[in-house]
Amino acid sequence: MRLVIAVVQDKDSGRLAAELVKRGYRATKLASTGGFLKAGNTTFLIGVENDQVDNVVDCIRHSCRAREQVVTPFAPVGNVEAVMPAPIAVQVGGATVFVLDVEHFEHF
Amino acid sequence: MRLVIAVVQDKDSGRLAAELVKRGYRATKLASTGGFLKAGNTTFLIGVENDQVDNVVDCIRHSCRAREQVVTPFAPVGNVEAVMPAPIAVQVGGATVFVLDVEHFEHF
Amino acid sequence: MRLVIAVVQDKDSGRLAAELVKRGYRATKLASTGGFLKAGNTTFLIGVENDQVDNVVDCIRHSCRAREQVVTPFAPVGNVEAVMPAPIAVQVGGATVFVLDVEHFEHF
Ligand SMILES: Nc1ncnc2c1ncn2[C@@H]1O[C@@H]2COP(=O)(O)O[C@H]3[C@@H](O)[C@H](n4cnc5c(N)ncnc54)O[C@@H]3COP(=O)(O)O[C@H]2[C@H]1O
Ligand SMILES: Nc1ncnc2c1ncn2[C@@H]1O[C@@H]2COP(=O)(O)O[C@H]3[C@@H](O)[C@H](n4cnc5c(N)ncnc54)O[C@@H]3COP(=O)(O)O[C@H]2[C@H]1O
Ligand SMILES: Nc1ncnc2c1ncn2[C@@H]1O[C@@H]2COP(=O)(O)O[C@H]3[C@@H](O)[C@H](n4cnc5c(N)ncnc54)O[C@@H]3COP(=O)(O)O[C@H]2[C@H]1O
Repeated sequence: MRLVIAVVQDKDSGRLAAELVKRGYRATKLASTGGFLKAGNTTFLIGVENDQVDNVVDCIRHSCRAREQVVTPFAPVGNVEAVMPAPIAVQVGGATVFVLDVEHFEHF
Repeated sequence: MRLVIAVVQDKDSGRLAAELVKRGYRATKLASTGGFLKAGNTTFLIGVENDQVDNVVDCIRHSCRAREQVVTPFAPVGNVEAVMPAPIAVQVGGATVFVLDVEHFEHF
Repeated sequence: MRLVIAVVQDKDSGRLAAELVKRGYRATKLASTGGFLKAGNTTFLIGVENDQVDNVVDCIRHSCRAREQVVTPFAPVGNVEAVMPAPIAVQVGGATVFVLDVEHFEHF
């Protein structure tokens, strides 16, 4: 058994959940936040048999896409004369995926 | 050290948290959502010594129970003539439990 | 690759997120609740190369501090004559840290 932990953009989370159900994979979703952009994203927990990991990663790859987000960095605090920094474009990936080994699994 | 990750129904999460405290186990709770029913549930993170895993799983088994949930599948969109699909009963288990090995633990 | 899971106090989570960004570490934050005090706290997921684990733990140690919280235990229900229990002081640690091995990592 493996536990796949995947951080994806909120925009793709509905499509990914539907795709996993279609292929018969079970999953749990957690609301999360990115450490850098502080924007909301979604963390999936997906427990699967070892031989299904590649299919699940494939499913994530098809449902989640990279996007560019434009953000305005925080203006330096206190210096009202300071010019607002120019917005910058940050490339956010489709998914960040960790596959962990599960020592023991139970469902009751 | 092992990390027990348990997805349980919201209805049982208070009882499980109280039972864990009573038996001296430490835990952290995360609000989560089921991938299939999209209903709220609770994900517990419980770090325990290796020889306590069976007791913790036992604790989960006593506090969490399977239930039947009746859901109405989404009606096919756009076709107003379509008959609302009949509600279906879905059996939701008491808990889904993953036990992971912890390479290193710190508390300060 | 290792996945560092750290449960920290809400008061320290902004400082820790900023410190991780400064040192170039990527992280995801999850809102969580303590099993005992039922107060809000923050669970960080931090995926790092194996040789960076000590630096990340160091980063957590510098950003997160232990504090004393005063709580009033629940009064015994129903017995209005009962005297409100005296408030007790509970020492809450700076961080509880689990380091897990990652079998496979992908980012796309
Ligand atoms: N220190 C830094 N300097 C410059 N640019 C930076 C940076 N940290 C992040 N970025 C950029 O900002 C995007 C959003 O990061 P955020 O931390 O908000 O949101 C992240 C975070 O929630 C999660 N994530 C990525 N790598 C992670 C890791 N190693 N551990 C835990 N979570 C991770 O996935 C989300 C998307 O990450 P992704 O790498 O695709 O996209 C990242 C990356 O392109
Ligand atoms: N593709 C599908 N086709 C038909 N029926 C399906 C189905 N997926 C789920 N179900 C049924 O619906 C119940 C609720 O699933 P849900 O995904 O909302 O909520 C799940 C999910 O949040 C979590 N979970 C279960 N297995 C998991 C896994 N392998 N990985 C991650 N989370 C899992 O535990 C909750 C309860 O799961 P449980 O299996 O007891 O109960 C499941 C199962 O009986
Ligand atoms: N049964 C009990 N009897 C007496 N005192 C108790 C107790 N359980 C917890 N405490 C005390 O209360 C503090 C807050 O615990 P809480 O469960 O709300 O919040 C916890 C919990 O969310 C998490 N945590 C700690 N150990 C954990 C573990 N082994 N597994 C999962 N989460 C853990 O870290 C937070 C801070 O924990 P920390 O140990 O520093 O601080 C703990 C501890 O000093």
